[in-house]
Amino acid sequence: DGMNILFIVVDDLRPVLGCYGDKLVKSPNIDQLASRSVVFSNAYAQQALCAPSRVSFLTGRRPDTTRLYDFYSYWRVHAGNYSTMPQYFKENGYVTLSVGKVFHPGVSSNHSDDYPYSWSIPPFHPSTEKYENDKTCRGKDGKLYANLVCPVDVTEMPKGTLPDIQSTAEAIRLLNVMKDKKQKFFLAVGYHKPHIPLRYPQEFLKLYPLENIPLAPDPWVPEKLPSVAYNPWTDIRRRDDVEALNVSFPYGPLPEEFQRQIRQSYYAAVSYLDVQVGLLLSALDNVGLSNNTMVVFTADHGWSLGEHGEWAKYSNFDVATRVPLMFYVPGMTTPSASQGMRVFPYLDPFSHNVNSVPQGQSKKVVELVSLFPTLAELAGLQVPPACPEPSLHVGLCTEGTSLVRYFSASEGKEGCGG
Amino acid sequence: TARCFYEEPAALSQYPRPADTPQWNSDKPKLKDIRIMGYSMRTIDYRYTVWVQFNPKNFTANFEDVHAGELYVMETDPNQDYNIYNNTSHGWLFKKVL
Repeated sequence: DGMNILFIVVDDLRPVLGCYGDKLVKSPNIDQLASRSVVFSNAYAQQALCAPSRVSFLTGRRPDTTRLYDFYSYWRVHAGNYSTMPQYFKENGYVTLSVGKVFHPGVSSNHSDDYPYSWSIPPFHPSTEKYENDKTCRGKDGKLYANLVCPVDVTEMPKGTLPDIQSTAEAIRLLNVMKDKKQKFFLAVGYHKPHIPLRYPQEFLKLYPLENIPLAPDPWVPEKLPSVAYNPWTDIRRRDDVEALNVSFPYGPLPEEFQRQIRQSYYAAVSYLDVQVGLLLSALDNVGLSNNTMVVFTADHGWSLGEHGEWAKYSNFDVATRVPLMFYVPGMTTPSASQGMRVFPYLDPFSHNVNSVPQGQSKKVVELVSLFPTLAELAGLQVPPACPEPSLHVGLCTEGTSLVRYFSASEGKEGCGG
Repeated sequence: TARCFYEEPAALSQYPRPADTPQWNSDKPKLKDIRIMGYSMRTIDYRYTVWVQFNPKNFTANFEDVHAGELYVMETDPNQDYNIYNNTSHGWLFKKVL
């Protein structure tokens, strides 16, 4: 009778995770989820920009069909009345819930995160979201700035908290509500970090001493990179600390010391995110839902950490389009745990040192546009048909393909001499 | 070979640009300002990208009007630092394929 779905999407997270082989990062809780999941090591977004990527994977259609390449149109008005993944689950008897950043806010989701089409109740947004780009970062002079690199004392933040901390609390509250209701649910939780500003509890800096942070392996602009392919990372240039560096446009570079600080803070923000994911998954255990809830963990796109002289996303480079993608399906990716046994015990990144190995890995090259048909198949729903070409007039179809066939497929290059 | 390329699953991505050289709205051009679209096709072995003329009024991409190309061989260049689109027959082959 179909499982619950916990859909976790992270803003601007590239696969700097232990379960993806990164030796520097401390991400024990996401690694633990990976150890019980099938993990796709070659998953790519269809466009490395928040709104276009999210509308693409949530509708199962490519940007050329949603016709959203920026932030300023709503697909149902501008392109076609395409069904979304949560809408489809809702129409199939699920209670659908959105917490944090799942759709990109604003015009591109009709200023409502596509409510009521996609969600059963109005989406939750943390009250401190509105301070995200305010001057909340304390500079060396003690004044407050809107910096890029922004480790903070959480008690000093507006309302003494941060948006993702509030989102985790709300998601846990909803899990408790749904446990009692005994109704199938699709809960989407969207985390804001490590999207800029890199604002995270300052104690996470201790995990990454600056002297341990290397520059990108290729921090120079490649000689034969066409100028049209380069992205000049204008968003981070506008942050107070970067602006003060007076870096030349368009190619910079940033001072090496500052490059290390950005990379350090990105990693620190990933560990901060790992704690939030750990608390959320531990709560799934607490309410006894780990055995009948699938968990999907992914990101809207990646982020350049100085490779090719680039920062941010805004390009077709792998560092900007490759994303984490893993599926935990009880009874399929792991044997079902016996009643009461914890599947996701919380692990403290400050003390946990063992990197767990993913349960199953697929090297297949896959796309986020395939999320919709994959989750439909995993939930036992009718998989939406493949879209005809063109499909602007078709409300329900998908331009992706279900990935379930790769969950147990033997690896290797089929079709090319094995 | 092209056959191998086609039988491998591939991931497509795209990114718009307002112009051929970096400018202040290069990262996030509004639809009306898009003039070029970079279409990428990647497999385990390659990432191939062509930046082509794009008409924002009718959402059409003109693959006859290629502004620039990129081709990276993942086995020898995993960080995608060495664009071989123009300087080997590979580039010529992929142009022919498209």
